[in-house]
Order: sequence, then C-alpha cells, then structure tokens
Amino acid sequence: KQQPRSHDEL
Amino acid sequence: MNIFRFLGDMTHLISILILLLKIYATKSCSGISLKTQELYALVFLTRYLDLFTDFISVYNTVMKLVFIASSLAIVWCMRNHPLVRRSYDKQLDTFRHYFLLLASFLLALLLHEKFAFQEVLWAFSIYLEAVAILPQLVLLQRSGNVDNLTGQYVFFLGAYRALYIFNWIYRYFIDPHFTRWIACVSGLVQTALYADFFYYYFISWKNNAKLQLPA
Repeated sequence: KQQPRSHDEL
Repeated sequence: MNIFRFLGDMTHLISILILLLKIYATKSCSGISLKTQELYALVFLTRYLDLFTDFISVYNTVMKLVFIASSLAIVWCMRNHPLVRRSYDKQLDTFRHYFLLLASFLLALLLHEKFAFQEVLWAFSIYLEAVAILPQLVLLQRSGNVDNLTGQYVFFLGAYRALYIFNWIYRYFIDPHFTRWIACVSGLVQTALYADFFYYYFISWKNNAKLQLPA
C-alpha cells in the first residue's frame, strides 16, 4: 500500500 | 493541485516578492516586523524538513526552496544590511514573540497527526504560522501610517491562507476522506486575525485614502 503522501501542500 | 491552492501559493509568492521589492528598492524595512519575519523563517524551516526525503513535484520542491531562501534573506537583510537595519523600528517591534513559539510548540506536542519528530514539527509550523503575523499587526497599529508596499504585503499574506481555506473545502468535496483539521482550523484562525486589517484595507481602497490603522 503506497504510503499516503504526508503533506503535499506548502 | 487545484486552482484555489495554486492561486494561494501565487498570492503567497507575490507577498514575498512585494516585501523583497520594498526592501531592495527603498533599502528600508520601516513598518516591517523583524520578529514576524523570524517566525516565518522558522515556520518554513520546520515545515519543509521533508524537502530532501519526500519528493512530491518539481513545483513543490522549488516553492519550498524559494520560501526558505527568501525568508532567510529577509531576516539576514534586516539584521545585517547596514542601510536596511538602520530603518528597522526596533523600539516599536516589541511583541514578545517567544510566547508564540512556546505556545505553538506546546500545542504541537498535544495536537498532531502522529507523534513523530517530523509530524510534531509540522504541526508546530502550522500553529506558529497562524500567529506569526501578530507582531507585524501590532507594529502597524503602533506606527500609524502604513506605507503602500507594506500594506500590500500584509494584504496578500492574509489573502493566501484565505484561498487555502477554499482549497481545503474543495479537497473535502472531492475526497471526503481528506481531512486536514489541524491545517484547516489553524488556517481559519490565521485568516480571522487579519479581519480588522482587511476591513481598514478595504476602507482605504474604497475612499482611495491612505491605509490608517487605529492605534
């Protein structure tokens, strides 16, 4: 399972 | 990426470019709070720890580098550039911003997405960013008249997080599992702190008058 993106926002 | 977030990032970038323009063009930082700039530098340094570990996109990496570099350059200039540092309103910029640091850090220890070094610092950076503008708003009220570039700088800085709120609403509709409570609630508080500034900014724009904040 792909590690969910931690924080994709700036 | 959605239009709200993109516009938000561009608005944020514009605010930084306006500040760099003001400092570079006028060789003056009058009306600018060094404490707020130091807090922003800390916000970016603690939020972008994943800069070299998590590659998200070229855009993401480039923007993080720009934000870190510009915030450090502004702090360095205000502290060391002979002309700029002389124009710093040291006697007006007296907000005890260490309390903001402590409160944000304690809150991050309590409220975070995961109790991990990077996550606690990420939450810290989110809380700190929400209150980092306070020394700047206090300085504006004390210094009375606000020069044009400073007023625009604060306006775009406040507008960027307001656009991010639309981004979170949009992302929630697209994917109900998307919850960013920490960033969203913090963003609401952050934008609310600009409420009175936005009001006086609007009045000055409507009356085509100088921006005046009541003391």
